[in-house]
Amino acid sequence: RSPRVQDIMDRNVVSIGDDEVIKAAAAKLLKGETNHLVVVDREGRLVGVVTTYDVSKAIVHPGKAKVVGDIMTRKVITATPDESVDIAAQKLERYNISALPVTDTANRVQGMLTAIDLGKLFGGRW
Amino acid sequence: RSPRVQDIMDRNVVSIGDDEVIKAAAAKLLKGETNHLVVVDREGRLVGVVTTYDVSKAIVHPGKAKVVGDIMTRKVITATPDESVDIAAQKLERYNISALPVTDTANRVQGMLTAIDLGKLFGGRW
Ligand SMILES: C[S@@+](CC[C@H](N)C(=O)[O-])C[C@H]1O[C@@H](n2cnc3c(N)ncnc32)[C@H](O)[C@@H]1O
Ligand SMILES: C[S@@+](CC[C@H](N)C(=O)[O-])C[C@H]1O[C@@H](n2cnc3c(N)ncnc32)[C@H](O)[C@@H]1O
Repeated sequence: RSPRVQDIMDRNVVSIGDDEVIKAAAAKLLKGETNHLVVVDREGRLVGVVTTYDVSKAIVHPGKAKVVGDIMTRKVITATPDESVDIAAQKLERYNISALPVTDTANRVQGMLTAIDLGKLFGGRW
Repeated sequence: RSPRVQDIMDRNVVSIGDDEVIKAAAAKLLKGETNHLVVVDREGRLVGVVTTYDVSKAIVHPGKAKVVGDIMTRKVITATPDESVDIAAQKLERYNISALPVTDTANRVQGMLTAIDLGKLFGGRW
């Protein structure tokens, strides 16, 4: 049987609100030892992603960016829990991104599939 | 035949010196649309890695960090061009890192294997 996203995804996802300051996002990224946060609304629905790449961008162009909503990506590329890993892995490469939030039909975040998780499929463990 | 690192690694690697300021590292990361830079000495030998994660850390703990040498990781986990992807992929997962500089016996950087590159092995292309 070909592996599904739910078989290898990370279920501990760190989330943040779009009104939090950039330094708070950086602190959450460090504490979670991750490069990716999901941005959710008050009902827990996905509204964007913010990564260490976006935080670094705020250093190069300090300007007006103050809160997560100013630097996050809103058009998020996602995966579903029962999606084949084959399909999800090709999205990572096609869009040059290293994580896909995994969402259900109500757009709530169930997990995160990172490119690092693909490592679980090597070494004969699958 | 099982794929080797050299079959899927990225050969365009962005490098930087350890004496460059942090903002210069952030700018190179953005320009290269990548999360990873290799830090090399004047002879082009690998001395460290610096990532968007390290740049974000400098935002949370501004303190004394001024140049790349203050924030880079010096004990670098690497791969060799003829190493099996199976082995390299397991290193990414074991150390929770998303890229391995690929070096030759003289410690010169030949390429970078990112977790995103693992995506090339899915979808029946291998
Ligand atoms: C295009 S990637 C390039 C850098 C690097 N290759 C990486 O994986 O982060 C950086 C941008 O992708 C965005 N991004 C990350 N994950 C995403 C996803 N699942 N959907 C849409 N954009 C995403 C980030 O917000 C960031 O602005
Ligand atoms: C432990 S990871 C955690 C965050 C995230 N999972 C990621 O992949 O970047 C972040 C740290 O790993 C370090 N790092 C990245 N690639 C590395 C490598 N090949 N060898 C050693 N350290 C590395 C970075 O310098 C950074 O301090």
